[in-house]
Amino acid sequence: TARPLKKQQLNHINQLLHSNTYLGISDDGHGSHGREVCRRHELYVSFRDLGWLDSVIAPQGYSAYYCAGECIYPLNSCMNSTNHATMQALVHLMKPDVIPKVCCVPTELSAISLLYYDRNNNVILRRERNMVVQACGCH
Amino acid sequence: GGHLSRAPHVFPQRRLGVREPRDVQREIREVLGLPGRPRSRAPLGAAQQPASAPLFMLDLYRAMTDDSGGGGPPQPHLDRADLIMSFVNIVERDRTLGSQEPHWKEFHFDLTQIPAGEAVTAAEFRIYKEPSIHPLNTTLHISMFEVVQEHSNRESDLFFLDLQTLRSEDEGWLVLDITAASDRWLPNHHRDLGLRLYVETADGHSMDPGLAGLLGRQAPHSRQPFMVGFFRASRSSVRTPR
Repeated sequence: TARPLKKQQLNHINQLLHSNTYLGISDDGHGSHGREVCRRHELYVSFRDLGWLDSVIAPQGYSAYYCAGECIYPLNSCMNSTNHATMQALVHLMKPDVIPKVCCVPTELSAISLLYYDRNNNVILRRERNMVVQACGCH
Repeated sequence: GGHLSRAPHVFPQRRLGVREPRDVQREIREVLGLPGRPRSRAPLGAAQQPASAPLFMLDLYRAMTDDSGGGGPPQPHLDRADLIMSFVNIVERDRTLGSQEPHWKEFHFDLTQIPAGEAVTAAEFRIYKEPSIHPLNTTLHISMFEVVQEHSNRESDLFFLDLQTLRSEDEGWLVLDITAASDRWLPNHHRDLGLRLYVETADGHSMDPGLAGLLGRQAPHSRQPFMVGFFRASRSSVRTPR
């Protein structure tokens, strides 16, 4: 079962993300004048926090980018969602006040590799293509 | 405070009940292709070495994630594979000293965990060989066969897979190509895969694989024999919208 993040951990993630948004350290964005600018943020999916390190050997988590704000290419229900978009939608369900709903169609994705034990304790190495957003339709 | 005056984007306030995170976690696992919880494994004792297959797979992981070409031995099958599975043998049988020739060593693998619809790009059987002193300085032929069918009243049906020639004093990991066996194991991977190993000297005498230095289940953890399958994932990377 998922261990709910401790309050200060959640706050820490929050600060990290919002500092991104407010301080503009690593985000860039655009948007029509006067509207919420679409900004790219970093989403870190931590297998450690999810309590999965007894089966996932490597990595301990992975970083991806996501967007929040008004986008040129909004993802809507008639589109095929990539693995990452599905992942972001799921993480949004778990942490709605931390991770926004998917808003953009990613245009540039890269793979992550996972090393883990299966049910028979065989060791599996899987390369998940199209997993990490590098750029979306807005940037 | 930076830009506090700009209120953050308001997200829909949807609270999850206790049960839902578990469902969501299961979905995340599915997206990542992770199984449910593995069978509980006893934690490695301080004196226990990590097993050979995880060590080998960790090298592959590093080679895969560090595809900028830095360090580590080249991994010929890596580029074309999306899924690489290692299997440890579940049964090991010997027909060696004191019994009739030819001597052989047999390994059986449980392949039920291979996801359906995967295409095999390569498969290897890896066994560690220590230097053998009897006979010294001789050439050994190591041949590998797939056990296609076992019979209670006669010899099993075998299918030739690979032959390697080396010196009795050689040491290291011996890699035998068993890709050809995948034609049979994929359609019915609910059956164990049986592999049989023979050793012959240059003058054609059958030799006990153990005497030739080939390590089986008595080997230390980090030198246990195992097999590796390289697969090309055939499941589409784009999921249908809900």
